[in-house]
Amino acid sequence: MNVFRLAGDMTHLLSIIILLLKIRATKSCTGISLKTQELYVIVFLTRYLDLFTKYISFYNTTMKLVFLGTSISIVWYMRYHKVVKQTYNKDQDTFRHYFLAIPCFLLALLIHHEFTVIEVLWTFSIYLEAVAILPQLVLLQRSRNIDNLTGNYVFLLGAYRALYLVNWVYRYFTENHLVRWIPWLSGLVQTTLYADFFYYYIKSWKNNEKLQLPA
Amino acid sequence: SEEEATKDEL
Repeated sequence: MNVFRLAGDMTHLLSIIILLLKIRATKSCTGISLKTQELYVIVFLTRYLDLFTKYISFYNTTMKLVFLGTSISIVWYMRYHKVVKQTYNKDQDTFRHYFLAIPCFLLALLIHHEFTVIEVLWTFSIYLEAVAILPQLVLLQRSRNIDNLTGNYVFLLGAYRALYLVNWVYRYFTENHLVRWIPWLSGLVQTTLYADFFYYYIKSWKNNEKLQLPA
Repeated sequence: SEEEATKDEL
């Protein structure tokens, strides 16, 4: 564990906590893409298959349970909670997320470290996480005013993978130049997808104005 | 092994 990865995990955890707080406190999920949240549940389920078979550390197991639990509860709130589900922008959140999942799965079948169920699904989760934010970014462009909590949520979500990129650079130089192309390239794509959001988020923060993404 | 070393992240 290094400080960059710990900061990345904490940023990731904070983003999820902020989203849960927004939903529970305001009883609203306006501006949040259910498609993206469902993709994240698939990412965690396919990535943490070895949760009960391989013990790495107390921290690792705890965080996996927290990420699984919170992401599933967010989808539950948005789908089934009687008040929250009324606030879901169903007609704007129209991104066909299967168009993202299927190519990622096919790619995982083609490019992976080893051809086992666990490894192919883990690789699928890495590819899927890279593009899972797209429905959310599309929804942000469609929704006129983005509330602060939603903006902060997306920013922290993008920041966590950027910190993981730094963690991978650090590990490359400190752990006998271990090369890990699949997470590296996926993480690079993932962080790059946030580039224009980061630009408008920082601009709105500097000028102290409402966050607005160009249509 | 390299395998182990790469799966200790979330």
